[in-house]
Amino acid sequence: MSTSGPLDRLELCESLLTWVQTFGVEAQCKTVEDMTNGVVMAQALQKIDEVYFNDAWISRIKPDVGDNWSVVFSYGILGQHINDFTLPDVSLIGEHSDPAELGRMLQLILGCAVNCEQKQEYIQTIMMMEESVQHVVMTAIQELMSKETP
Amino acid sequence: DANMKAGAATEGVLANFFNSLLSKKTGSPG
Repeated sequence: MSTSGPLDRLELCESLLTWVQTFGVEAQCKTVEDMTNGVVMAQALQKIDEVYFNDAWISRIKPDVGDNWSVVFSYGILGQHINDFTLPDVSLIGEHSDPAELGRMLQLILGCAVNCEQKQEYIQTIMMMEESVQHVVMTAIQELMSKETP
Repeated sequence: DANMKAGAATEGVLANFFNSLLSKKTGSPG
């Protein structure tokens, strides 16, 4: 498969922020700052797989509590079969709204979305998005796929 | 005209990629 060159981490963050808005989650998700408490990502993950990310799990996510990231990250993300991918530093997202780290985190959630049972719905939504966003999303998926373990 | 051709090519690459993703076997979630 061809690759499209290294990802610009800021562009990745911006494009995936646009993508995550297509989930129509309750929490506002227009800016990097909106994402820092982890609530949007938890709600997006629940839409991706409401059996795995069930109500008991999401009840551990509190908008005003600082340890949401450990819940989202350890339970939601680490199960993916990828190697050699620099995992996001969630403390930088929570404390400094770091867009590069947020981009990595959203990239992993994108990986969940395009591998889940309802992937058709998510992929078709991506295909309706602006071409520049699609291009970044494609590159992000290609990067993940290149690091997938069998 | 060249721009239109380049645009169509990009569109084709994107469509090919996402269509191949659609036909890929679904992995385990999470």
